[in-house]
Amino acid sequence: AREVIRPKADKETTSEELKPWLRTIYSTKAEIVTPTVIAGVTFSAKPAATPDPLEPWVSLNKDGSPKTIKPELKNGRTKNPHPEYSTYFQTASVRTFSYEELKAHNMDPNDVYEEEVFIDEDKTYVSLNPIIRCTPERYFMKGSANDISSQPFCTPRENTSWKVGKTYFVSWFTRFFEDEFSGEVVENVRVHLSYVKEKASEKGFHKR
Amino acid sequence: DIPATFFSSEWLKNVDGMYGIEIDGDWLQGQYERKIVVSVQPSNIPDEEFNPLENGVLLYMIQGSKVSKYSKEELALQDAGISNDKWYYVALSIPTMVIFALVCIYFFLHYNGKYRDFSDVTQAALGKRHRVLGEVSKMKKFRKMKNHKYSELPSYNEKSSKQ
Repeated sequence: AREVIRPKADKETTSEELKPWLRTIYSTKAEIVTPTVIAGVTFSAKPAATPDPLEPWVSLNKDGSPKTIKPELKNGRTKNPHPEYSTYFQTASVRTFSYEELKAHNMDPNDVYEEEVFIDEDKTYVSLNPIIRCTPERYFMKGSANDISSQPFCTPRENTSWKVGKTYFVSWFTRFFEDEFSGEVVENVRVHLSYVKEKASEKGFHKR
Repeated sequence: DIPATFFSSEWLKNVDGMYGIEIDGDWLQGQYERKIVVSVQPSNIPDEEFNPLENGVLLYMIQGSKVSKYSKEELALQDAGISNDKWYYVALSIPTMVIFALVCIYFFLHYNGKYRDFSDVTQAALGKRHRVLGEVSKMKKFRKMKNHKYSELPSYNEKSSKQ
């Protein structure tokens, strides 16, 4: 006979619990946000009261597995800072100004000045995603001759391996799915996984 | 019902630009690895027109290696006093059985020693079977054979110059 060892109960502090939080969107609309954890990455987490410029962000490995990046301050510069997306998620439009509006001294009174303006996207929901977003500059080349662009995918890369039991992120450039006629970005998408018949010569020969 | 497709997610918001997939072991269908293609279908393309194999990324889905290390679940069971030590009993029982069998054989031989008779295979018995042939000259078959001595063999002297 031996003494029964009771399993230790998981210690969980209140700060670790993911509780829903309230935010106001579009100036007046109240919304309850419920954080979710996928593969150790917390989505829709409540932002800190004081934003930290060195707050960790999540990058993706070639196979699509998440990797946390911690920005560092070195010699007055930030190493591994949060990713910038240039104008990939902005909408370009042309704004015209007449002479009466500008009163520029070097402008002809009958002339019209055109300026290209980039309108930022609605970041209401995008800002809650801590994972790096897919942009065309992060596309890779695929195919046997490495001559086909992977668009719209950034991850996973071709010929990588997905192991059973692990979670991987498929990421794509959202603006790739634009309607040809209206120019609007498609609202919904669906991810498919399909079997591919392997050639006898290919079987068991890929890099493990 | 797209051909060859074994997983289709629900409709997602495109603005998210990503989707997390946990790989299920059943998808391998008993194989170690399967080649698959990942594709994204926008809502403006109907199922009938969408071919997942056309614009996708090819990759492999593998079983993965097993690390012989205690998992969290196993450690939790050990903490609870539950351990799967079958292998330990098997590993111990095999040499124990061998030693027991050897001891049994020893006592069996020891107590049955007086009933054992190996006289027919002893050295004396084998010696009786040994036959000495003796000298060749005394053998019946070769007794009449005349065997001349070497000195009696004809010899030739050197010829003189007169001859």
